[in-house]
Amino acid sequence: ADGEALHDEL
Amino acid sequence: MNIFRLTGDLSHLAAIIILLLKIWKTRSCAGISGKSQILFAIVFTTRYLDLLSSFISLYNTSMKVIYIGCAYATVYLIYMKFRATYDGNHDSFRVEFLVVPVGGLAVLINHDFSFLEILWTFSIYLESVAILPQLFMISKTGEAETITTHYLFCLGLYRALYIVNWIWRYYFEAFFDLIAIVAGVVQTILYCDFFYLYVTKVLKGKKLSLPA
Repeated sequence: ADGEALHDEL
Repeated sequence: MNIFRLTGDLSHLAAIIILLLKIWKTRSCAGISGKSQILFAIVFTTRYLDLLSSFISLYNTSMKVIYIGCAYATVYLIYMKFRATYDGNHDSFRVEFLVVPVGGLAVLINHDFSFLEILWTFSIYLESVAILPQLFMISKTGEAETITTHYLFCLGLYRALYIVNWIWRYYFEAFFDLIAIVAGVVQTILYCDFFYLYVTKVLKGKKLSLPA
């Protein structure tokens, strides 16, 4: 989904 | 993962460890802003809540745990163990003037209006300004110990490397996170004045002191 960003950075 | 992000993370780690070692070895947190360190502890706590909900990699998880652990250890050293050496009179930046607007901004401008996402956004915005109490303290006292300037340099280098990382990811992965990028650029700009002093003074063997 658009909002479900996976933040893979620290 | 690209080399800029990895070296950025390692530079960040180096900064955190330099600060911890400085306080531990000298048994003193003189010249260190406890307020900035509390803000960084809040930044890591609110950003890494996804430790409980999503797994990205062993590297990602371990770095997050180390960052959080070191942040709280630093706060503990400043406010508990070496409290007597804490220079509270010079650490007079009003953090509510950062936390409140940043909280409001995170609610207004985010990728998704959900609890975790708003906390992530809050941490991104807060990190961009969390160093201000430390820079304010240095401008107030007019000087900084050389080891403190190494800490700040590593922290600023980490931010600069992340910008190169985003340029890399934009071209090679079509990855683009506007919130992280804008906040990251703002944060890096805050270090520019310090970078100038670091290169012109500290690297030439002089102590960082500001004109009165």
